[in-house]
Amino acid sequence: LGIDLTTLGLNLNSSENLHKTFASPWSDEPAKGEPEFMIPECYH
Amino acid sequence: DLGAIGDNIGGNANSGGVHDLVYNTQMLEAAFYKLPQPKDSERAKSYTPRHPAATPPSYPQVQAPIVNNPAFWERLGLDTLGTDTLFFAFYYQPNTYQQYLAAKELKKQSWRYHRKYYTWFQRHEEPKIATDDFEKGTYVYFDFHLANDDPNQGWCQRIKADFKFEYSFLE
Amino acid sequence: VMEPDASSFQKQVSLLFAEWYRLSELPSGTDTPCIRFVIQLHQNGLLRGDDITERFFRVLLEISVSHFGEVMQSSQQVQSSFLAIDIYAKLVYSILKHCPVDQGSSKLFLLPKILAVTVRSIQKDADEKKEDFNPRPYYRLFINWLLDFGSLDPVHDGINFQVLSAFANAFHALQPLKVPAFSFAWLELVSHRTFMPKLLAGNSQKGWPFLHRLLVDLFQFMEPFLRNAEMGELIRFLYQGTLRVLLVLLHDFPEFLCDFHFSFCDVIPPSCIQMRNIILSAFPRNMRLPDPSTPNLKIDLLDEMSLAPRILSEVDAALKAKQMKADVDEFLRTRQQSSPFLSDLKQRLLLPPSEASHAGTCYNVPLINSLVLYVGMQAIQLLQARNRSQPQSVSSDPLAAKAALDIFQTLIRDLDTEGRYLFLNAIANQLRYPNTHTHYFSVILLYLFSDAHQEIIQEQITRVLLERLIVNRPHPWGLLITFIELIKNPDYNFWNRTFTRCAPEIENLFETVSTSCG
Repeated sequence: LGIDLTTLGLNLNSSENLHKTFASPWSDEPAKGEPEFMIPECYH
Repeated sequence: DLGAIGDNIGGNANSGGVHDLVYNTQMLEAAFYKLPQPKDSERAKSYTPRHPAATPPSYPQVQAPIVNNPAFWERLGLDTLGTDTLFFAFYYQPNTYQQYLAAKELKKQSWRYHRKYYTWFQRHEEPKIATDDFEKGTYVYFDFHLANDDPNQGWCQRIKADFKFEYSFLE
Repeated sequence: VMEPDASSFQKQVSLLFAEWYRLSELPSGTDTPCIRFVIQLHQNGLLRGDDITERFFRVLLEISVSHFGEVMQSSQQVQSSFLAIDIYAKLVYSILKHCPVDQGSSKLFLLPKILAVTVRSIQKDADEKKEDFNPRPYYRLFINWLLDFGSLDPVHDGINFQVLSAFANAFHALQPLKVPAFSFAWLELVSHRTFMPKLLAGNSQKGWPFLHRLLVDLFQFMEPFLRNAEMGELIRFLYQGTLRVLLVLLHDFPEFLCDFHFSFCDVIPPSCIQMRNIILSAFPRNMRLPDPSTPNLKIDLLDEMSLAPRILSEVDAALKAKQMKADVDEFLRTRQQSSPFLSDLKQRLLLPPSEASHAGTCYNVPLINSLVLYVGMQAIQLLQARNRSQPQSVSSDPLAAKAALDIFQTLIRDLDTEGRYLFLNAIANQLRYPNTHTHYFSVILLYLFSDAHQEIIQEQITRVLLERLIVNRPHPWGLLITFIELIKNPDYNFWNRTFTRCAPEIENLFETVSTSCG
C-alpha cells in the first residue's frame, strides 16, 4: 500500500524549491550549511 | 493471482547488468555500512581573509556561525544602522555567502546595484523619467568619500540629482 | 621529463603532489603559485591529454585515496581525513582553470579524460576489493568537483553544460548495475543539489535526457529487487531514497517526470504502484487541475483535454526492435480483418522462455506498453483531424481509430490473465493530467469494461484501477476521474457486478474508495 510520503522529511507543500535544501536520499533532514549561492562576476 | 507472475529473486542475471542478483545484494549490503556522511559534502568553511592580520587570541579567531544565517542579515536590513553593515559585508567580504546575503538584503531594501560604478543606488523619489531602457531622477548612493585632509573621509550615503540609471547596468 | 617506468614515475608524481600540497596550504590570497605550478606541469608534458596524462592522474588518484582514512579522535569521534582527496580535487580544478590550451580548444578538454581515469579507477577498485570497497573518498572527490565547477561563472553557459554532461556520462558509467558497491554514493551524487537541479534547469532542457538515462539506470538496477512486494530492510532503504528523489522532482521539476513517464513505466515493475503513481501524478506547473469529485464535471469540455502531452521517450522503439511497427501501421491503414495480424498478436507479445524467467513475466512489457501507446496515438491524431475538419460530424470514426479498437478488443479477449493485466496496466499508465491521451485511454478503458463479455475482464479492469487508488497518495488525476465515472455512471451498472460484493472486506473497500473519491 505504499507509505505516507509526508513522513520522508520533505515539505511537499513548500512554495520554495525542495532541491536547494535536499541533503541526501538517505536523510530526512534538510541540508545544513550554506545552500547554493552564485556571486555575479560584477560583484568582484 | 490476477497480476504478473511472482518474482524470482534468485541467482538470475540482471537485465543488462554485469553481475548477478546475489552479488549485487552483497555489494549493496557492504555499501550500506559505508554511506556518505553529511560532513562528506561539507567543505571547510574557513574564510581566509585576503590580508590576514595577527590578532590577540582573545579575539574571535573564526567567524561566528550566525553570519551564515539569512535571518541575521534580514534583521540588519530592518534597522538603518544595519544597512552600513550590509554594505561592509558586501564590499569587504567578496565572494562569500555573507556578500551574497548582504546583496540579497540590500535588494530587498530597494537598493539597486550599478554594474559600471560598482555602487548601490536607491531612489530618493519617484524618477522623473522612466523608459524601457533607463530611469532618471534623484538617488541616494553609498559611496566611499576619499579626501585625505577631510576628517570625515570614509563610507557615506550621498544624494545624486538628475542621475540616469541605464538598465543595461542594473545587476 | 617524466620517467616512463612505473615505480620512478609513481615516485615523481608523489613528489609533485607533495609540492602541490605545500603550495595550496600557503595562506596567500592569490593564485599565482598555483598557476605557476600548473604551467610547470604543462611544460613537463603531463597535461597533453595522452597516456602519460592518464597515468599521471591515475597515480594521483591512487595516492589520494590511499591517504583517505578514518582516525579515531581523542573524543572517540571518528574523523575522516579527506585532506589528500581535497588537495587532489583542487589540483584538478586548478589545472582545468589555468592550464594553457591550444588556440580554439576548450579549456575543459582534459575533463572527460580525468573523469574517465576516475571511473576506471573506481570500477577497478570495486572489482578488486568487493565488500571492502569504500565509496566515500570517491564520493568526496566528486562533491568537491561539483562544488568547484558549480562556481564557474554562469556566463560561460556552454562550460556549465559541458561540465554537467561530462559528469552525467561518468555517473552513467558508474551506474549501480556496473558498480553495485557504489550505489548509495551514486544516487546521492546524481540527486545532489549541485548537480541534478542544474542538469534540469536552464540549458534549454539539454540536460533532461542525461538525467532520464541516470534514473533508468537506477530503476533497471532496482527492478529485480522490487518485483517482490515485500522488501528487505536494505532494498527498502534504497527504495525510500529513490522516493525522496522522485518527490523532489515531482515538486520542483514535474514537467521532467511528465515528459519521460513512458520509459520510466517500462522499467518500474507493476508491483511498485506508489512509485509509479508519483511519476504519473506529475502535471505541468502552469496547469490547474479541477477537483475530480466536482459534481457533473464535464472533463471532455476542459481545454487541456484537447492538447497532446509532450512525450520525450521514444514510444515506438520496442515495436521497431521487434519488427512489429510496419505490421501495426499496415493494419491501422487497412484494418484488413483477413490478415493474420490480429490472431498472431498475443504470440508476438510473449517473451522467449529463456528470457521470461529473469524478466519475471511471460510477456515483453515494454513491447505491450509501446504497442498500446503507439496505436492510441495514431487513433487520437486521426480522430482530432476528423473533428477539426468536420466538427459536428456524426460520421463514423476514421478507419485507424476503429482498427485501434480492434487491436485493443483482440488483446482483451485473447490474452490470458497475466497478459491482460499487463495490457490494462499499459492503458492505465496513460491516465494522468488532462490531455488527449488521458481522455482517449479513459474512454477506451470504460468502453472495454462495458463491452466485456466476461465478468472476469470487468473485474480485472476494476482491479487495475483499484490497486492504484488504495495505495497511499499521490493518485493521478486521470485515474480518479476514470474510476469516478465507472462507479457513478449507471451505464456501467458497476454496483450490480457480483465482484463488488464478493466479500465483506471487498465491499467495504469499494465503499471506502468511492467515498474518498467523493
